[in-house]
Amino acid sequence: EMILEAAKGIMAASSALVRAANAAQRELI
Amino acid sequence: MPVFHTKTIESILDPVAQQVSRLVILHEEAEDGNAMPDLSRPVQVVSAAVTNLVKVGRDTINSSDDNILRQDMPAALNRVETASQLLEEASDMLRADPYSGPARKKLIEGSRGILQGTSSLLLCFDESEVRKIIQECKRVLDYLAVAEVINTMEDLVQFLKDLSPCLSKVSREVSAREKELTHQVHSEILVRCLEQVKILAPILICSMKVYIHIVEQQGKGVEEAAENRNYLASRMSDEIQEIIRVLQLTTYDEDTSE
Repeated sequence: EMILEAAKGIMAASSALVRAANAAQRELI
Repeated sequence: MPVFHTKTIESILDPVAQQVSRLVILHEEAEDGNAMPDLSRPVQVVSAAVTNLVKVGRDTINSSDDNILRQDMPAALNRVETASQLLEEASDMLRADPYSGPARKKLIEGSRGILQGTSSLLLCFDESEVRKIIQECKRVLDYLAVAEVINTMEDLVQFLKDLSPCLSKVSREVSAREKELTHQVHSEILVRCLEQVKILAPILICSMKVYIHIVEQQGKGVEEAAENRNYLASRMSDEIQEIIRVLQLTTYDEDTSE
């Protein structure tokens, strides 16, 4: 289904974003 | 951690749900934190993906004849769009000040919003798919309701022609749904009910044949034959009703769902 594929696309993009944001903080912990 | 009731939804959302939880924890623990990197590129990729989802979502709304989906899906799409705007604002603010606290809050809020909006959207879509299966189940119930007015072999042949494809479809779709559920108990109930339906269907047809045969021969035991047929039709209806009930359950709370 198109909607499932589109949701997967958003999750892949969000995952990359959150990973980048997390990486900046991880070294502090 | 949220719990997702289908394997498809879980596979799409769960990895990001875990990352967002981690994001919140890291930022809470880091307090002032390190300077944030430039997030404009990944935020742009999210925005593009959101634009695509909104387009696909609107197409789905426009082409669907499911009124509940048409009513519920726009709110989920708005949620995702608003969250995407928050991410863009956060990215702009962080470019100006990589230590900005409000920007981090927006980033977290935006990430959560994307996750929750997408989750609502997928639930909306999933519920609509479930309603399609329930519609088929109700067609079977309608056919079962006329079992007791079938008095000739000719009518029985037509009854079978109507019921068989519908029953096969229900069987196929419920079986696929059962495999999709993450809730073991719900899945097992569907399997059990479907097995009962498959066992009862040929016995019901047989009982209808017996009834018609006795009526045509003007033999004894018409009432008992009718009673037996009605009992089997009602047993099958009960199993289908239970399938409908379990298909509608989305909660993980055993106390309220069982």
